[in-house]
Parts: sequence; C-alpha cells; structure tokens
Amino acid sequence: FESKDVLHTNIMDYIIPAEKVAHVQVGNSLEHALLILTKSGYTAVPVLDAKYRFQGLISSPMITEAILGLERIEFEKLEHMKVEDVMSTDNPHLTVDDQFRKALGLLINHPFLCVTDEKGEFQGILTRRVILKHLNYHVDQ
Amino acid sequence: FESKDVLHTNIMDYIIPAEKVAHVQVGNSLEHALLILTKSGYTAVPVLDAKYRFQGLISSPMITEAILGLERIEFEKLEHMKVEDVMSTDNPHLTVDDQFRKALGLLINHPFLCVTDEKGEFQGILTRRVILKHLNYHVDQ
Ligand SMILES: Nc1ncnc2c1ncn2[C@@H]1O[C@@H]2COP(=O)(O)O[C@H]3[C@@H](O)[C@H](n4cnc5c(N)ncnc54)O[C@@H]3COP(=O)(O)O[C@H]2[C@H]1O
Ligand SMILES: Nc1ncnc2c1ncn2[C@@H]1O[C@@H]2COP(=O)(O)O[C@H]3[C@@H](O)[C@H](n4cnc5c(N)ncnc54)O[C@@H]3COP(=O)(O)O[C@H]2[C@H]1O
Repeated sequence: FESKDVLHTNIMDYIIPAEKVAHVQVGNSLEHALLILTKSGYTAVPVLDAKYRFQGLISSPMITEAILGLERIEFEKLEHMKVEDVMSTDNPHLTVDDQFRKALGLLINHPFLCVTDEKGEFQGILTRRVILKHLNYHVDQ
Repeated sequence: FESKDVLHTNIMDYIIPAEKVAHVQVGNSLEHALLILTKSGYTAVPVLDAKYRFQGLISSPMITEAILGLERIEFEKLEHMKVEDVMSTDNPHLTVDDQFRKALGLLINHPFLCVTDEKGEFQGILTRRVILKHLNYHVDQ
C-alpha cells in the first residue's frame, strides 16, 4: 500500500461533523423517527440522549419490523412506540484518537460508525463512502 | 498496493449469487416491497422484470417518501402504488467480465451494484462489505 501513512492518519480528518448528521433522541416516537429517515433519505441514523451522548442506531427495517402484525402492517403503533424500544445498542464506535486503519476494519460490517470524545459526547460519523473514496485514490499510487 | 493483482481479478469471485439475493418485481405493489424489505432486513433490493432482467433499485426511503402526505403518512396508498412508480432507474451496474478495480470506483457512491450477463440477465450483486473485507486484508500485506 504505497501510502502506508494514510492508514495511520487520525479519523477526525474524515468524519462528517455532528451538526451535519441527521439524528433522533431516545424518547422520540417511532413516527417521528420514520419522518426523519424519510425526509433525510437515510436508511439509518444515530440515536442520542438529552446530553448529546451516543446511545444506539435506528433504521427503517427496525421500525417496520416492530409494527409488522400477522395480517398487516399496524401503522397505528408508530405513535405509541418509542425509539428506545426498537433501536440497536451493541454497535461499535470510534473515539477522536482512533486511526484510519481501525475504522477500515470496523466498517467491513457497519455502513457507518459514530465518533465520540473521551466524555462520550457525539462528535460525528465516519462512513464507508469516505473510506472507499480514500482507498480508491491510494490503491493506484 | 502489495497485491496489485487483486485489482485485476474478475468480479465473479466476489459476488452474492442471484439465488441468495432478495428482490422484487416491477409489477409488485409497494406493500409487497415493504414486506420484502422488512422480512429480509435489507434497506434496498434490486428490482427485476418477468424475464429476470435488472430494472432498478427500491429502498425504504423511496417507499415512505411516496406515501408521505402533508399531515400524516398515508399508508393506504401502499396497496395501490407499484414498485415501478417509485424505483430508481439510473443506477450503474457491472457485467460478468468486469474487474475488482472498476467495482471499487463505483462502490464509492453505491452500497451495492447489480451484476448482469451480456444478455442483461441478473447474475447477483457486489456489495461494499465484500470489497472492504478484501481491501482490509490486502492493505497489510
Ligand atoms: N443525500 C445523499 N447524497 C449523496 N449520497 C447519498 C445520500 N444519501 C445516501 N447516499 C449514498 O447512499 C449510501 C447509503 O446511504 P444510507 O442512507 O443507506 O446509509 C447511510 C446513512 O445511514 C448514514 N449517513 C450518511 N450520512 C449521514 C448524515 N449526514 N446524517 C445521518 N446519517 C448519515 O451512513 C450510511 C452510509 O453512508 P455513505 O455515505 O457511506 O453511503 C451512502 C451514500 O453513498
Ligand atoms: N442479514 C445480515 N447479516 C449480516 N450483515 C448484514 C445483514 N444485513 C445487513 N448487514 C450489514 O449491514 C450493511 C447494510 O445493509 P443494507 O441493508 O443497508 O444494505 C445492503 C442491501 O441493500 C444490499 N444487500 C446485501 N445483501 C443482500 C442480499 N442478499 N439480497 C438483497 N440485497 C442485499 O446491499 C447493501 C450493502 O450490503 P453490505 O453487505 O455491503 O452491507 C450490509 C452488511 O454489512
């Protein structure tokens, strides 16, 4: 890999900053979460708590799976269920000191990773698209 | 890139074959498509026609966007709308002779790519996960 140095660069050079990331709160209804996913066009977004700490992820299949009844999709459940009832919580995340090499390994199985500071405060996300863009550039060097 | 040879390998070594790929037909209702996405857990799947040719992609945001009314999500529309009314059709795809290098460039902006033979018949898909798995292995060599 001509530029071994890219593997050791800090991930903060590659992240989408928190203010540009669509997200929901743990206490939001599933209806609100589905609206955020629909309006942003993203299939999954981070879930934060009131202190802006990363708590998990929510995706459209998690929401529709939760309201899937035996006969039909029970849409009336959306208003009464909360994000924290269906979100996934066992996702790996990065901290601000991590390097590109570690992010590459984790992105194999995750479309994006949340980045937090040492206090756990949400700083942004790192996506497969950005990692692939840089790998694509460096493989030819 | 130690193993420049991986860049020139044929993509058929990396694809998920057609029989393992969840898909929908152009004529299916949006309700059917939402059920397939929910049950498979995938956020987007290929759309094929009756002759098994690749026609486009459908994702959960495309479906929920189509039924989003001014006041509420109008779920009753799902039964009456068809996949071909909302699917995206301008997606790049690969053919069976393409190489890893070309797939890497296209996967920067697409989570997966459909693969067809010279007659346009669907052969399978190539995903970011598989490409990242191999890049992750080769960067350390
Ligand atoms: N508005 C847009 N403009 C241009 N391209 C778009 C786009 N929306 C989606 N894409 C493309 O589709 C890929 C998959 O998007 P998806 O929403 O499933 O999956 C996304 C989404 O779940 C999340 N994500 C990305 N950007 C986000 C943001 N600003 N806020 C919240 N979540 C984001 O990270 C996942 C991976 O993102 P990644 O960029 O690697 O990969 C994106 C990107 O290549
Ligand atoms: N059942 C499962 N088991 C293990 N990991 C899972 C999984 N479902 C999803 N994932 C993980 O989540 C990523 C995003 O899935 P998504 O459904 O948004 O996006 C998927 C989906 O839209 C499509 N896809 C993948 N496999 C498929 C299949 N067998 N049939 C139809 N579509 C598929 O390709 C996109 C990218 O797939 P990729 O594997 O790169 O990336 C997958 C994979 O890393």
